[in-house]
Amino acid sequence: AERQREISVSEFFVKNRHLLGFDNPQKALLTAVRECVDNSLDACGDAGILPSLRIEIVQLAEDRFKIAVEDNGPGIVRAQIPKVFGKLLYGSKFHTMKQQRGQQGIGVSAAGMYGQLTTGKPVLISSRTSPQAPAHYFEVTVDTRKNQPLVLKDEKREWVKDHGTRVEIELQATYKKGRRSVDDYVEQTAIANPHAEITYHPPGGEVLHYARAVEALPEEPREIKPHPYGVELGMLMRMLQDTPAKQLGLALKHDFSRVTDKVVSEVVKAAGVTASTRPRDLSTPAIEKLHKALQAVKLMAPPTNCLSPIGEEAIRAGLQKRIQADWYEAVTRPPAVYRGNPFQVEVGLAYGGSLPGDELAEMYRLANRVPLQYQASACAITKAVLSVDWRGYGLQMSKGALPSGPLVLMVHIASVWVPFTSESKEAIAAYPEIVKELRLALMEVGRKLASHIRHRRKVTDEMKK
Amino acid sequence: AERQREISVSEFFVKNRHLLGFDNPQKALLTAVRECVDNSLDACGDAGILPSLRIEIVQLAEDRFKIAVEDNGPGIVRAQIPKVFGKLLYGSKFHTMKQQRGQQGIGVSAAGMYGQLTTGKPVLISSRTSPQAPAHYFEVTVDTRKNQPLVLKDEKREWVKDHGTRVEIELQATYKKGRRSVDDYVEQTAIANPHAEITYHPPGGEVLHYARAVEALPEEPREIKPHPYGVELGMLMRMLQDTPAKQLGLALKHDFSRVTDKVVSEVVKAAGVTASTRPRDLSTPAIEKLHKALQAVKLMAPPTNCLSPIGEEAIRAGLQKRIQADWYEAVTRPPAVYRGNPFQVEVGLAYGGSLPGDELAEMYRLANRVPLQYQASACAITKAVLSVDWRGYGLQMSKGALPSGPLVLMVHIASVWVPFTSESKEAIAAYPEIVKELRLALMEVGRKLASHIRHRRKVTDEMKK
Ligand SMILES: Nc1ncnc2c1ncn2[C@@H]1O[C@H](COP(=O)(O)OP(=O)(O)OP(=O)(O)O)[C@@H](O)[C@H]1O
Ligand SMILES: Nc1ncnc2c1ncn2[C@@H]1O[C@H](COP(=O)(O)OP(=O)(O)OP(=O)(O)O)[C@@H](O)[C@H]1O
Ligand SMILES: [Mg+2]
Ligand SMILES: [Mg+2]
Repeated sequence: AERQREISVSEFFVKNRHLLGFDNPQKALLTAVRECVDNSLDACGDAGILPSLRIEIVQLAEDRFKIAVEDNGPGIVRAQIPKVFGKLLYGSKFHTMKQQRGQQGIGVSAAGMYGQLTTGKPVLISSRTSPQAPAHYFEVTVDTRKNQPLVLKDEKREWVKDHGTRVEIELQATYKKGRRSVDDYVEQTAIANPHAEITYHPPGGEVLHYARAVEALPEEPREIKPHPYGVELGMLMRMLQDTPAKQLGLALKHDFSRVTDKVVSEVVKAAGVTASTRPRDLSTPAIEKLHKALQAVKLMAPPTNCLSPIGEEAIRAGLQKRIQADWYEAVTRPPAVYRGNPFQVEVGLAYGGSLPGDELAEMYRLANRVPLQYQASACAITKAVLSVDWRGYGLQMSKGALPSGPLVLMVHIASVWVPFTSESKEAIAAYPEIVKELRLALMEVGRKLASHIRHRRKVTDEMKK
Repeated sequence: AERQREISVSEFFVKNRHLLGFDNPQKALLTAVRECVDNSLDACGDAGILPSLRIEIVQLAEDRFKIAVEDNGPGIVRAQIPKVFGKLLYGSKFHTMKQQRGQQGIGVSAAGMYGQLTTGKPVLISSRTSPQAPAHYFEVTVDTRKNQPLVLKDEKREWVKDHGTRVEIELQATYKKGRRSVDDYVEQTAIANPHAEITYHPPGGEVLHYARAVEALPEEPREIKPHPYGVELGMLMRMLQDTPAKQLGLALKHDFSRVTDKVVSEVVKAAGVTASTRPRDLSTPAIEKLHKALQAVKLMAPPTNCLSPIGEEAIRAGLQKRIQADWYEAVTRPPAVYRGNPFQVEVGLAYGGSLPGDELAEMYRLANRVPLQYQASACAITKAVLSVDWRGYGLQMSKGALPSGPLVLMVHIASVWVPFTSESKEAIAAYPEIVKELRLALMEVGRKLASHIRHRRKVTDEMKK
C-alpha cells in the first residue's frame, strides 16, 4: 500500500514556483519587486502614512541581481519578522475583509524563497516601529521542508529612519527594458498611487524620482463583513456553528453586512424558524432554506467604504500625465458582489491625439491598484474587452483581437478579495459577476467614446463646408 | 501594527476554489469526477491491478448531484482514510518521482471540500485492502479552519468486493453534454487508458460500458532520482545538507540519476574539491562552482522507466477507434528534462477521411494520460501548436488561430512532475524546455503529414491523367 504523508506549503511551492510568478528570470525580478512594493504601500496605507519608497536594483553578475525596497511605513513587530519572511501562508491581510494589494500571506516569503533557491542567500530585513525603539536587522531563510523560518541573524542596528522597513533579496534574474519590465511596473505603480513618492534606482541606470502628485492619502478602506449574496451553504453552516451570538437574528446581523431586522424577519420566516432560535439548533434543512432565502431577499448593495477605487478624476489625470491623446474619459461603476465579496470596476480611456490610429489598442490592467503585466490572455479583463463589439463605438475590430484605433484602455478592479488565476496574482479569474460588471463599464465608456467620435466627425464635416 | 497570523491551506483554498477547478457548477462536476477517477487509475497501476472502474452520476435536484467512483484497487489503509480525504496537501505521490496522474496531495480532499461547501454533506468512503480484512465505511469532512479531518462516521461494513475503494460526493453542479462534458472526459480517459474497464452511469442516461481494449497493464513507471539538469542551486545546497552520504562523490551518485564516477571527477575538479570531501564541509562558493559544473557536464538523458508514454501504436489505435479519418500518424519523442524532471512529448494526428476540410483542427490535450478540458488558451500545448507554421505542411492557418483542415491533433505530455498553470491541473505551464520539445514533436509529425499530402496529391494528379 502506498505511504501517504503530509506535504508542506513551502515544498509544494518550491516545486510550483511558476504558480508564484517565478517561472523565468525576467518575470522573477518583476515579481520580487512587486511583492515588496505592494507590502510597503499596504503597510503605509494601513498606518495612515504618506508612502515614501525607495527601490534599488543592482546587477551583481550576468544573471544575478540584488533588489532592495525600503519604506517609511510602520515597520514590523520584531517577534513577527521571522514568520512574515520565513513562512508561507502567514500574514495580516487574508482574514481582513478590505481592499489591500496583498491578500494571501505568501508574497514576500515566496520572493525570499526564490532568492534562496537560486542563490542560497537569505533575505535581509531592517525594521523599526518607532523612534523610541531600536531598529532590528534580521537574516532569514525558509526551512522549506517544514515551512518554518530559520533565523541566521537577529541583532540591533543603528538606523537613521524613525520607522519603516527595508527588504533585500539576492536572486537569479534578468533585467530587460520595455514592455513588462520592472521600469514599466514602477511607472504604472506611481500613476495608480499618486499619493506615493517613489525613488527608483534601476540597474546601471539613472535614478528616477516620482514625486508625490497629491498630498493626501486616499480614503483607507474599512474592514467589513461578507455580503450574503453568493456566500456558499457550507460557509453559512460554519458561520452559524462558530458565531458567538446566541440568537439567529443577531448572528445574521453580526456576521453579514446589510442584514437589517426586516431582512432577518423575511428569511427566518422562509426557513420556518424565528429570530431567537439558537444558531446551533438549526437543522440542515432549515439552514438550506435560510441560505436560499438569503440569496433571494432584497438587500442593499455592499458598503463602499471597504473599497478604494482610484476615482474618475485621478484616472483621467493619470492618463493625461503619460499619454498624448486629445480626449480622456473615465467611468467608476458602483460596487457589486461576487461570492459575498464587494468589488468595483473602473475604466479609463484615452483617444486620439498622437496615438497611432492603425494599431491595436493598448490595454493596461490593474487589480487593487497593482499593475498586471503578464497572463493577459488568461485575464477576465482581456476576455471582457474582447467580448465587447467596439465597432458599434466607431472603432475597427477583428474577431478575437483587441479593437484597433488611437486608443488606450485602462481597466481597474478593486475588491476585498481579487480572484486571481494563480497565486502569482497576474490575471483575474473570469467569475460571471465580474465579467458582467467589466462589460457594463466598458460599454458605458464605449458609448461616451462613440458620441465623442460622432461629434468630432460632425465638427470636421462642418469645417469642410 | 497589523496582526499577522497563520492561514490554513484549506481556508486558503476555500477562498480560491477556482484555483482547484471548482469555479462553476459545470466544471465542478467534471473536476470532482476526474480527481476520483485519477486516484483509482493511479492506485490500480501502483498495485499492479488491471483497473475496473464504475462511475455513477445521479441528479438529486436541479443543481445538485451525487457522484460515486468505485474501483477494484488496493484500497486505502484504514488509519490513513481520514487524512487522505480530510486534509489538503496529504498524499503518497508528491514525494515520489515517477509519472502518476496525481501529484499534489490535494485532489480528492478538494472535491470533498467543495461538496461540503455547497451542500454541507460529508464524503462517504468505503475501502477494503484485502479479503482477509473487513471493509470500512467512513464519513469525513474537512475542518477548513485547521486543515484537519473530522470523522463523522467510522464503522465496519459488509462488502462483496475483495479489495477496492468507493468514494461518494454530493455537490452543487450542472450536467451538460457535448464539449468539455463529463461524458467527453470519460470517453477520452477510456481511450488514453486502453487497459482500463469503465462502466459509466450518466445522469438519467443509459449505462455506457468501455470494455478493456488490452489485457496487459502498461509498464508501471519506476521511481527515480532528479536529473541534474535544471536543478536549482538552493536545491543542491539542501541535498548536500540532508544527504546521509559522508562523501561528496557518493552523495552526488546517490541523490541524482545519471551521475557516474566520470561525471563526479569532472565536476569536483571544476569545484576545486575532491570526491571524498564531506558534503557538509563544502563552502558556498564551492557549491556554486559544483552547481555550474553539473549544468555544463555531458550527462546521459534521464532513465525512461520513470515515464509511461502511451506509445505510437496505442495512439494510432486510439485515434482510429474514434475518428473517421483515412490517415493516422503518431510520434513519441525521447525523454527530455526541465528543472531536473524527465518528461516526454507524444503527438498523434488523424487526417482526411470524413473530417471537415474547412474547419479549425480539433485538438486534444493530455497530461500523464489525463484529458485536459479547460484553459486551452493558457496551455503550453496550445501555445506550441499556434507557434508552428502549419502552412509549410500543406494546411491553412490564420495568425493566432489553430490550423484549419481535415485534422485532429492529440498531444500528450508525460512527466514525473507536470508543471500546471494552477492546482486545478487544467493547462500546462509554458516552460521553454517543454515548449521546445512540443514544437519538435509537432514539426516531426507535420513533416510526415506534408509528405502524405504531397503523395496523395501526386496520386490524384496521376489518376486524372
Ligand atoms: N514593508 C512592510 N511593512 C509592514 N508590514 C509588512 C511589510 N511587508 C510585509 N508586512 C507584513 O507581513 C505580512 C506578510 O506579507 P506577505 O507579502 O508574505 O503576504 P501578504 O502581503 O499578506 O499577502 P500576499 O501574499 O498577497 O502578498 C503582511 O500581511 C504584513 O502584515
Ligand atoms: N481510490 C484510491 N485508492 C487508493 N489510494 C487512494 C485512492 N484515492 C486516493 N488515494 C490515496 O490518497 C492520496 C491523496 O489523494 P489526493 O487525490 O488528495 O492527492 P494525490 O492524488 O496524491 O494528488 P492530486 O492532488 O494531484 O490528485 C493519494 O496520494 C493516494 O495515496
Ligand atoms: Mg504581500
Ligand atoms: Mg488525486
